[in-house]
Amino acid sequence: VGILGNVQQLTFDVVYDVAGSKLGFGPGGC
Amino acid sequence: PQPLEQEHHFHIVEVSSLLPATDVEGCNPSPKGNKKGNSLEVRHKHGPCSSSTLESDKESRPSHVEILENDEKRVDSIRERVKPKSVEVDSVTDHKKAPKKDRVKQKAVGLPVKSGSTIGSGNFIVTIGLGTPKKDLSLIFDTGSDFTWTQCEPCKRSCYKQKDPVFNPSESSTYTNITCTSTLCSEVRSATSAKPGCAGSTCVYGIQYGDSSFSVGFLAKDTLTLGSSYDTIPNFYFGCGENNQGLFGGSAGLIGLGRNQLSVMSQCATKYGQVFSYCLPSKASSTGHLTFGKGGTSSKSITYTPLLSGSAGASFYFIDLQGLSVGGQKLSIQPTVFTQGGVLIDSGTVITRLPPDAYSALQAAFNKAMSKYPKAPALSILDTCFDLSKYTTVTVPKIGLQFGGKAEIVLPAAGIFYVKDISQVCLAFAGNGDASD
Repeated sequence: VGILGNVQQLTFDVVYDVAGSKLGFGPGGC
Repeated sequence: PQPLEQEHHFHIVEVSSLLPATDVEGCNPSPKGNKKGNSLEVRHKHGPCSSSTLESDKESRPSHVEILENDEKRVDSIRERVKPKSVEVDSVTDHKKAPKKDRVKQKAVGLPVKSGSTIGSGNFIVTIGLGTPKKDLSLIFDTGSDFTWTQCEPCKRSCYKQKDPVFNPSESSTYTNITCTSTLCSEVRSATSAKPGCAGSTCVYGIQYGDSSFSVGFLAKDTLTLGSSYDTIPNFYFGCGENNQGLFGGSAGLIGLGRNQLSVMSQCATKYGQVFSYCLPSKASSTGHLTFGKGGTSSKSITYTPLLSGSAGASFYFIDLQGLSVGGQKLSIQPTVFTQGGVLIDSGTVITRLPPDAYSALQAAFNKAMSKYPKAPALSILDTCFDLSKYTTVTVPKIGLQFGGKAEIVLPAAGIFYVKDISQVCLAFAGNGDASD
């Protein structure tokens, strides 16, 4: 059985800068 | 399309690369995984990289339909929490009783009884240390909820099966229960969507998730240890669960990264400046990272969009989605389509939902670009599926999302499809039922 996760976020670094009130995406995260 | 245009606006992918990982492949930790001291390894709850810690969970792995149905329950919970409402669990003071759905009182006429519940658990786990000496615990990490809890000995009422030894407060020299009169006890209500109770003088929390899973126990504090550098956060507030039931996949509990004062992000604000980042593993057989503080990303080219905050759903991370593109063509969607209900990002949701008009436009454009491939039956909530069993490579239009601040991300091929098997490859988006969702 293969399991898939939250596909839209895969391979991106997702940065939550709450203090700076911004959210970032970076390609090729992992 | 001409060859150059095809290269720019389409993915040409081997069909076999779309298939999810299997246990046969084993675990291949990502070489890009962040190795910094304040970084935790992220693993899929049911993937081969979890097998060393969650072996007992293999038999309880959900089917694809169950994954998608659970995802719908989670999204239903988010929809309800974002709507203005007033609900409370009438009492969780008796931790021997589960906070059943029928005990959630409605104060706003017409709302479903589940509106007091918080969202169901996500798919990815990290290992943290708790107590002195520290005990390692694998917790589901979740940016869509706030409250961190773990199962606790003596499991007065019930504990589900977990692989890690259950945390025993009596073995930690730094463990303390929180009293009912503490201001932190009153903060529990907004973090759990349920009014806290009192057992003797100890604050009692109760949290129920969208799939009816729940945890009830004592509000406590102890030392939290993160990463290979053993960063410590003394006096970390969490739930010590004495009555826990549900589909937590063999994990020891949940770590909440929402915006509430009780979330890990808020509690570690002094140390990490309210910044964290993660990368979800690109296959269940690989690993990602959850990193606290700035400089946690392996990519230098980060594109930022403003975080929005609203009065409704204050725990969630709202963002400003403004448009979509398919195969390099921007879709004709009115901007108000996205602002009517708002858009949020959540690490625990599997399938991105779009407003009805936006989804219709995406579906039509995607079908047009994929018209050479035979259609396949719907898979649960996914109604745009293809049979790729007769192909070794396919040409797939790139899907782009445009955000406020002129930020755009173009999804990789893996982020476009949810693959049951090669004869049922589905567009990994779904439409909301209501334009105001």
